[in-house]
This record gives sequence, C-alpha cells and structure tokens, in this order.
Amino acid sequence: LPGQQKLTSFFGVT
Amino acid sequence: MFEARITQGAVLKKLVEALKELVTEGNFDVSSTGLQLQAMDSSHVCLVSLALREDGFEHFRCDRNMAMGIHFQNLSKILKCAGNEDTITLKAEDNADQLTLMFESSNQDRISDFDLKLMSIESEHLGIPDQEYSAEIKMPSSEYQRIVRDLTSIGDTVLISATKEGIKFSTSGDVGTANVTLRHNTTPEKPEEQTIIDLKEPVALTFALRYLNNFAKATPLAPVVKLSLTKDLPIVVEYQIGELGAVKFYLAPKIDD
Repeated sequence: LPGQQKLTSFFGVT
Repeated sequence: MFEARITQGAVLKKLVEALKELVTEGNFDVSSTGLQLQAMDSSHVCLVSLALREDGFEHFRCDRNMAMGIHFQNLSKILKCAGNEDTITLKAEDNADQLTLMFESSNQDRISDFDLKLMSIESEHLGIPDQEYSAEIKMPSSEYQRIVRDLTSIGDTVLISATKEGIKFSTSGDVGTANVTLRHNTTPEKPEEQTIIDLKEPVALTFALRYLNNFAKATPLAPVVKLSLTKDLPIVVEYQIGELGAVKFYLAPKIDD
C-alpha cells in the first residue's frame, strides 16, 4: 500500500 | 522443565487461530512469570504482542527461561485435534527441540499427546514504550468486527477519527464511500455492550483495513476490544483474555496521500 509505514520506524529494536 | 496447564483449552485454540494468518512463526518466551510472544508480520507493518500470566493457568511451572520457536500453522494443525472442552497441558524439557501438547477430555476418558517440532527463530524484539494515548475506545468486539468487515468491502484504508462526538470510521473505494460513527454509549446494562470513549484530545489516523480486519479474528477471545490512538503513532487493538492475559495488535499508520 502506498504510504504504509513500518512499525520499526516507531519502535526501536531491543 | 516447562509445564503449563489450561482447563479451557478452547482459549488456546482460538488464540492460535487469531494469530496464524498474521504471523507465520514466533518465539513463545516462557519464564516464571508466564508466557509471552512478540511477532511481526512479514512486511513489518504490524505486530502481535501476547502476554499470558502464570497465575492465569491452572498449573504453571518454568524452571528456566526459554524461547520456544513455534510455527503457527503447525501448532494450529495440532490444536485442531483438541476438543473444545479439553484441558490442554504444554510441556517441554529445558532446551528441548519439541513441545508436547497433552489433551484431556472433560470426563478424563480420552487422553492424547502430540509433539510439535520447535524451530530456532532469530526474532527482533521491539521496545514498545508505555505511553498515554490521545483516545482510548472500548467497544463490543463484535461491533469492531462488523465495522472493519463492512468497510473492507468498500475500501482499502480507513480513516479513524475520535472526537467528542464519537469515533468515526470512514473509507472510500470504487463503489463509493462509507462512514460509521459510534457514540459514547453507557446505556446498555452489560459493560461488554457499552461504547466508552476516553478522549484526551481529538485524533485522526489512516490505516490499512486488511490488517484491522485480520485482528478481528481474535473476536471469539473477548467480548470487548480496546482501540488506543495517538497522533502519528501505531494503533493498538487489544483483547483481554479473561484473567489469563491479553493479546495486543499494533499497526503502523499510513501517511495521508
């Protein structure tokens, strides 16, 4: 989908 | 040694049915406090976070922290062999490469056991901060299911806006447009039939309906669903599973065109 963001751009990998 | 016994085995069956389309595999992280799972879908757009508390089980023992790599379609195949009234016991030796599932019928006259091969999964854990949300909406899970199903037949994305008037779901597509608004409504006597909107500030976000629709597969687990929204952040769709714990789905928003 155009404009769909990824979760990894909100939550950092621990 | 890990051992967890749940009298309502149907809960486990429903849980895996709710997850298996979204995530193909993930680690059951077990410790003395319970069982947890965090898994993203293959496109890293949404995440399932499951937490089952040790005291929600009839019996729970975990001598050593373990990450048990589960292939959910395979676990589903085994759980389909359990009766809806069965008690289910999960067992694994320390560092085992298999998880044993034992099913007991309610009158104890049929006992079966299955071994599920475990996988080695390198999983990335995301740190999800505790935070305040602009809007928290509790509604009947059947209502949420109906709205996202209905709107999926009209469009691909939904704009969810929470204001003091209510929560509005809007979509558009080739056939036209659709809007569904739910108002704050505490009239029904049963709390699970109420719509409760806790609004700190108005918020509007766009999401892919395909995922929201997929989250509704958890409807059989809980009569109420909670949606949490904050500007420019993922939505949280949360189902409380009685005293056992909760499953939360996180979905990243779409940037408006």
